Amino acid sequence: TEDYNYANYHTLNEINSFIDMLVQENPGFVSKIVIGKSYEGRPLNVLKFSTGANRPGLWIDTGIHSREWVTQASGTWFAKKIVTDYRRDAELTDILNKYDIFLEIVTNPDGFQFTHTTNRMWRKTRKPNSGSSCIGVDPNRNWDAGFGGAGASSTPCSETYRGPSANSEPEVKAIVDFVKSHGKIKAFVSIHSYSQMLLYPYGYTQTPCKDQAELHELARKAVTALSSLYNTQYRFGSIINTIYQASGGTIDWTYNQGIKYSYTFELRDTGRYGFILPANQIIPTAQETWLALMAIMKHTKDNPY
Amino acid sequence: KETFEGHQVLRITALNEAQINLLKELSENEHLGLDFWMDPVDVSLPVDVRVPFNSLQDVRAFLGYHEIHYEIMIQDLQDLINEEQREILQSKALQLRS
Repeated sequence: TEDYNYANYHTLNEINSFIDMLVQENPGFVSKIVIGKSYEGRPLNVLKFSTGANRPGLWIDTGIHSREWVTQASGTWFAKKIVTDYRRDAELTDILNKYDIFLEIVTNPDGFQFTHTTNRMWRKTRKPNSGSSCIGVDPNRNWDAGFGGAGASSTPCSETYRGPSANSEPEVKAIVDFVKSHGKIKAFVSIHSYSQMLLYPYGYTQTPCKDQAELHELARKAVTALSSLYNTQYRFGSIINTIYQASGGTIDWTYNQGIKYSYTFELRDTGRYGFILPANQIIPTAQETWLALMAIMKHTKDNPY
Repeated sequence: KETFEGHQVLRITALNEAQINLLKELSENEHLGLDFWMDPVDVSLPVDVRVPFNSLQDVRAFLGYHEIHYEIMIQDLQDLINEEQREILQSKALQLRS
């Protein structure tokens, strides 16, 4: 994985090969867990970074919206950063001596493959919707948290279609089952692009989450760390107050499962490219985001619950 | 393979809540095939929308009529996607050589 080109976008096969290579290069530290299969039968690969048994876990996922290519690319860079910095960076080493890190780089493989082969603008899953010619569900509206409320669409042709029922999408259900069976996930970060925001629950209700004050201060700390590198400016706050009402969202569900440190990132674009962020911005984006992730993981470690 | 020749991405700046609501109404016109990259939510945030070539005239007329300011963020989306693909292929070629 030294020769892997982190400064460019890659296909699903190339990312899955990278995952296998990283596992081979780091026996006893990095392993691959297949938490399920996508609708079209692709493996849902999760990298596990572990230095001991029965550790609580920290979860990071990228690419749940398939067209947000800078996120899968950043996730690949995070994976390499973890193995490079373990035993070199004192803070990360301390985190890994107490917690496992789980990283799902391609959370929506069917959609991602489709962006490479057929439609670069595809966002949703690829499961057909009975009774409609429109395909796919917005996997960030399909979780059992305020599911079906305002802030998601009930029409299959919409980009924010919530799906026929909560967890209808295998890509979502697989994470739900993993989180429930693991039982000790203590931070959950789901990474999207674009608009430079760091968001915490809730999206489906105006009711502040009970840890709002702590999550807000931690978001401030994380965004300050992120901006220190390239001065990329981020907004932060609850989903509903910072962007809009969104029901059935990932981190509303994880927070309601008791995972206090639940966050969503919206990475760059700071300019005029939107989802077609030039590849030369992948590494700077990943580097600055990593500083924010480290702030969240450190806080989680230092404040066990 | 779906391509996006002539699709433009407009960056719209809403001045007030009324214009935000007008943009929300616009987003409900499914026949226009609009793809909101950044939704109309608040005057402090830009609204980015991908407009298929066939809908450009209607959308421009709507924005002009309601005096809603916009600029062209991406002139031709397919050009940008082609550039992205070129970079991927070049990177592959370099990788093979190395």
